[in-house]
Amino acid sequence: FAVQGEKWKYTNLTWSLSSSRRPSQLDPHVTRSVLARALDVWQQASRLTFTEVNSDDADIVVSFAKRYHDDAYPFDGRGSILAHAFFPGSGRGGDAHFDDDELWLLQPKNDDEEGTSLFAVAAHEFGHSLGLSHSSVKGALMFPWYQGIQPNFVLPEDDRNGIQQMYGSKENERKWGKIPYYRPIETPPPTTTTTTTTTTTTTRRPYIHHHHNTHQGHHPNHRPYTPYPRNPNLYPKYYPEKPSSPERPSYPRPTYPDRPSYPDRTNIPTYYPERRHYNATEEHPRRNHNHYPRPTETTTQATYRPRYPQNRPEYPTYPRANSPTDPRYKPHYPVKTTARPRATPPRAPPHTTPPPDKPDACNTNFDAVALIRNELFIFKNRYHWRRGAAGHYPDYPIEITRMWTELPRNLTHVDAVYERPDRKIAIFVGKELYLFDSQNLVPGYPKRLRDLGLPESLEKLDAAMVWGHNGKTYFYSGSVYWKFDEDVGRVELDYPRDMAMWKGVGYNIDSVFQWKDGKTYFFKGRGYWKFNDLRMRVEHERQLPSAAFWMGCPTERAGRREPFR
Amino acid sequence: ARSRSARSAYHSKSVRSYLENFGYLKKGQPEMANLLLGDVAQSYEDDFRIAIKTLQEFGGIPVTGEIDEATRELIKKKRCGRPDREEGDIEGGRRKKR
Repeated sequence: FAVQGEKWKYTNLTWSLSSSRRPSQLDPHVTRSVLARALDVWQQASRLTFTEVNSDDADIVVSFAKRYHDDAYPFDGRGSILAHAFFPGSGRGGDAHFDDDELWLLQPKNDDEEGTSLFAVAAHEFGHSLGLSHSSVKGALMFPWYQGIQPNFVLPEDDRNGIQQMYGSKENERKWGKIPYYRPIETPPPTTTTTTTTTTTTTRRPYIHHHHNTHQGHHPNHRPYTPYPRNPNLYPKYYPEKPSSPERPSYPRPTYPDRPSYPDRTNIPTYYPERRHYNATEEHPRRNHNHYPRPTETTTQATYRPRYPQNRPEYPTYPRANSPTDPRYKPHYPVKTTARPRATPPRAPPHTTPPPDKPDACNTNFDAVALIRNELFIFKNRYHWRRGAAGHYPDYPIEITRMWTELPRNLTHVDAVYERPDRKIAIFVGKELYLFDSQNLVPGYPKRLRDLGLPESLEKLDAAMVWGHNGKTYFYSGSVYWKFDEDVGRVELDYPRDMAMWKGVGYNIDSVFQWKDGKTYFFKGRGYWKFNDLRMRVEHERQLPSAAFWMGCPTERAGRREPFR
Repeated sequence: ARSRSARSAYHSKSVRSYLENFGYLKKGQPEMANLLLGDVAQSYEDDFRIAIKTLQEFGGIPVTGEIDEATRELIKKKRCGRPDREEGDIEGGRRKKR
C-alpha cells in the first residue's frame, strides 16, 4: 500500500451525496445506501466512523458528473476512466467524483453482464478520500485497474494495513480508548439515564459523557464541554425517560435512515454561539449556570439577579457620564467651528469627467493584451489603447466597436484577443469567438466555445496566445489551460491541464501575449511577469507594475501600490 | 508503410498521454519536446522506456519496455482517474537517478 501523506485530523467524518450533482441514471436513495456500504468497508477496518449529513459542507462530498466538471481531470465518457477522488484536506479535499456516463450497477452482476459495480469503485475512491494512494498489489482494493467485486467482499490485507497505519485499528481503540483529537459532533444523548435522585452535593451530573476535547487538564473544578443542553428540567426532549427494561430498551438503536438525521447545520451549537440573551428560565446551551441560584417555578426577577444586568433588556440602561448620547455631553478636545459647510458642493469642471466606465490607463488592470500587426492593443472594458512604432496613438482609448464594428453593439468588454498565425484576429467575448479578417467578421462567426472542443460549461476564457516558443496556440481559463490545434480547429485531446505548468503565474490570469522581443508576458491585476520559456517559470517572482512599462505612466504613480506577489 | 508508421506514431502519442495522465511521465513536456534535438531527445526516449517499464511493473504484466499487446490491453482497461504515482514521486525519482 502507499500512503499519500495527507490524513484527516479527526476520525468521525461526515459525508453526503451532492445535492446538485446526483447520478442521472440511478435512484439517489439506493445510491446513498451503496455509498454507505462502501464507507463501511473502511469503518470496519479502522477507528474511522462516517455519518451521512445533508450538506455540501461534509468532509466527503460525492458527486456524479460528465466530461469537464470544473477540475483539471475531465471524464472521458463510458469506459476507461471511471472516477477519481481527492486526498484529505479542506475545500474539495476528500471529495469523490464519479463519471455519470458509466453504466453503474448497484447490485452484484452476473459475469456476462455489462457495467461497473458502484460499490467496488466507491470503496476504492474512498480509499483516496482517506489518504491512500494506488497500490501495485494485484487484488488490493487500491489497485488502480477495475477488478470487479466478489459477493462476500472483505477488505484485503494490503488495504487493511494501509488504513490502520494511518488511523489505527478498532482493537487498539478498544484497548487505548479514543484518540485525543476526537472531534465533537452533535450526537443524541444516551438513550438510558441513570437515576436522577442523588444525595451527593456535587453539581456534576453522573450521566453526562464528558469530552476531554478542550486542551485543559482533568481538573476537578474544570467542567468540560458537553455538546447538548444539560438541564433535564429545561430540556426534557434531550432526556428521554428511563427504558422500561434493560433487556429491551424503549429507544432502539437507530437504523439507516431514509434521510440524513443530522440536524441542520444552523442548529449545531458552536464553540462561539451567536450573541443573545438568555432569560431567567432559560439555560444557555453551554454556559454553566451552577454559579447562579437554580431557576425554579417560584424564581422571580428579584431573587434571580444575573451577573450583567446592564445588558438585559428588562433593566433600564443609562448613558455613561459624558457620553455622546448624554445631553450634557462635552467633548474632551476643542471643536473647530471655523470650517463651515459649503452651501453647494463644488461642480466638476466641464469636459473633464470621463464616461463612468472609461478606464484610467495608469490605474487599472487589463482585460486583454495582444500584438496585432506588430502593434500593441490593450483592452479594458469597452475601450482599447493602441501602441505602434511611434508610441501610443493619440485620442485613445476608443471604443472597441469603432475598430471592429461587427462586435455586439452593447459590448461591455472582451475576454481574450490574439492574432492567429494566418493573421486573422480572434476576439473572445463570453462563450463566443469572433474571428476578423482585418476589420471584417469572417463568415460563420461568431462560433461557440464548445465548437472549439472546449467544455459546454465554460463561461469564458481568461486569455489566449500563440506561444512563440513552439508556435502553438494556448487558451487559459481559471486553473487550467488548453492547447489548440489551429489546423483542426479544436483543442487537443489530453487537455485541459493544470496551470502549474506555467510556474509562477498562478491561476485566473488576465492576459498573456508574446511581445516583439519574443518573450511571453503574463498579466494579472495591475502587474505583469516576464516568462522564461526555456525554464518554464517567471523570471521575477514579484510582479512589475503594468502601467509604467506598457502605458508609459510615471513610475511614482504606477508603482504606488504594492505589486502582487 | 507510411500508414503503418503514422499509426505507430498515433499509438505512441496516446500511450505517452496515458503515461503522463497517470504519473509515469512528467506532464507538460510535449510543449517543449518537439523542439529538442540530439542528446536531450535521446534522454526523452529513455524516460519513455522507463515509464513503460514502470507501468508494466505496476500493472503486473511482463516488463519489456515495449508497447506490446499486454501493455495495450492494460491501457484499455477501466481504471481510476487518479495518477498511480503522484507528482512528488516523479520528481523524487529523477533526483535519485541523478
